[in-house]
Amino acid sequence: SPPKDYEDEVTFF
Amino acid sequence: LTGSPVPAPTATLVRVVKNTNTLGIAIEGGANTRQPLPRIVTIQKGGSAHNCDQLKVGQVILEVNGISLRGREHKEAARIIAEAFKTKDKDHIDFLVVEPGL
Repeated sequence: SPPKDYEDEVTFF
Repeated sequence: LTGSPVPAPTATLVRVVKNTNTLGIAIEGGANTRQPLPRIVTIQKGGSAHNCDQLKVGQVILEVNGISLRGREHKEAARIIAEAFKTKDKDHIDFLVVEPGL
């Protein structure tokens, strides 16, 4: 499986 | 030689008072990404961060209440920020930020 793509992670607070 | 020297980015300590129900920021990045320290991508109007008027989109967060975010992946950095906002021990959060590049 392809590596998990963390690049698009955005978290709102 | 080309142009004028680029000043080194200077870290700024910004205190955000928790004066609303939301912090009102969004972050991207974290360890093991192209953006290894969390970067502010949104400041929402009406949130505590917007009210403090010192955090800006594009700033990179180095520390939260003295806790370094270096080497922390996105979820862990997000947890640290969320807990800093949630805790009743303090009525504020201290962010150490830098304005990268110019």
